[in-house]
Amino acid sequence: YSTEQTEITDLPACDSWNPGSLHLVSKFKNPSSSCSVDVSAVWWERAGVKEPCIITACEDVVSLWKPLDTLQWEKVHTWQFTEVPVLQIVPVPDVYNLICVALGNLEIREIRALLCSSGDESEKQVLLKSGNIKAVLGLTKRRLVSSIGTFCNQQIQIMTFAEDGGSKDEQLLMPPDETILTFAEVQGMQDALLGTTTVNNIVIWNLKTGQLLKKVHIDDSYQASICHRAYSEMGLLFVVLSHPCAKESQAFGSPMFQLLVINPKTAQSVRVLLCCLPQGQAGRFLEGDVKDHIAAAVLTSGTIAIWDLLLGHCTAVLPPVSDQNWSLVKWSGTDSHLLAGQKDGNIFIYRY
Amino acid sequence: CSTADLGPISLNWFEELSSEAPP
Repeated sequence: YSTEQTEITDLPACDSWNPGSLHLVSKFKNPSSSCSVDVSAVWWERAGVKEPCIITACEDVVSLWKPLDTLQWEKVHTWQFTEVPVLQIVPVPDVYNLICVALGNLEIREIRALLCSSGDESEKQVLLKSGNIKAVLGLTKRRLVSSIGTFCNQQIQIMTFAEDGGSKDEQLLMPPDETILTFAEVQGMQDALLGTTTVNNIVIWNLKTGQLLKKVHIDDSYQASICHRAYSEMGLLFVVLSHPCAKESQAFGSPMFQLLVINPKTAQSVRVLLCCLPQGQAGRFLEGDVKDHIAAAVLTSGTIAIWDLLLGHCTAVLPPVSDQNWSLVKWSGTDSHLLAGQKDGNIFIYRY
Repeated sequence: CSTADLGPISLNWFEELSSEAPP
C-alpha cells in the first residue's frame, strides 16, 4: 500500500539520532455500538486465495475485514456474543480461517474458536475451554497454551489444531505451583515456553516432554510483570517484560519495558535495558506488543510510544488522533504494520 | 552489567536441563 493520507512522524526522543516514523496507510471505523477491545491481523482464505485480513473485537461482536484495492476495508464476517463479553483476540499462528477469542468479565471464563462452515460460509463458534482461565497464548505450529486454575489446582494445557482448524490433540505441561500470569514463546527455540508467575518467577518448560525445566526469580522492583517475547542466543535467554503496575520514579520516570538476560543453567539474570518515556511524556504502561526487536505501548495518557530494543531508546511517539486517546496497539502478524485502535471503534494502520 | 554475573553459560542448556528435570 502507498501512503496517501496524513503522515505522522516521530518525535525525537531524548538523544535519538535515528528517529523512527509512523506513516498512516489506511483507516476504518467499526460501527459497533459497544466498546472496542482488541484488534489483530490474520491470514484468511477465500475462494482459494489467502489474504491478510483484520480482526476487530468489540464486547459483543468480532468482525473479519478483508482488504479492497482502494485502501478500504470490507466487513465480511461477524460473530455475535450475547452472554459473555469478549476480552481479547488470541491469534494462533500457522492456522488459516480460524481465530480464537477469550471471553469473560474481569477474568477469562471461556476460550472459543471462530470459523466459517465450508459449505455456506456461515459463521460458527466452538467452545474450546471453560473455567477460571488465567492465561492463554497462541503458539507456532498451530498450538494454543492455556492455564486453568491457581496454585496447586492449576492445569496447563497445550492444544494442537489440524491445518484446517479442525481436529485437535491435547497435552499437559507440569504446573509450577504458582499462578501463571502470562506465557511467551522463545524465538530461536521452538520447543521452549516461558511463563511469568504472580510471585515474580519466570518458569521454563520443554513443550515436547511437558517438563518444567527451571524457575528463575527476577528482580522484585516491579511486580506482576508481563512477558511479551523471549529470544534464545548463545546459551542465554533475552526476555522482554512490561510493567503495568510499576510506579513512577524520579530517576527514570515510568518504566515501560525492560530487557533481561537470563542464564537458564544457573537461573541468574541481569537487566540489560530499561525502556522509559522520553522527556516531556507522562503516563504509565496500559498495554503493549513486541514484534522482533520493536516494542509498542499505549500509555495511560492516551499516547502510543515505540522503542527499538536494539538501539535502546524510544524512536516514535504517536499522540492521540482526532482528540481520541489510543486504547489498543498491536503489530500485524501478516506484515510490518502497526494497528492502533480507539475505544469508539476507529482502527488506524501505520507503516513503521 | 557483565555476563560474569550470570555464571557459566552452556549452549546446550535446553538439552541439559531436560535430562536433569523430572519427567
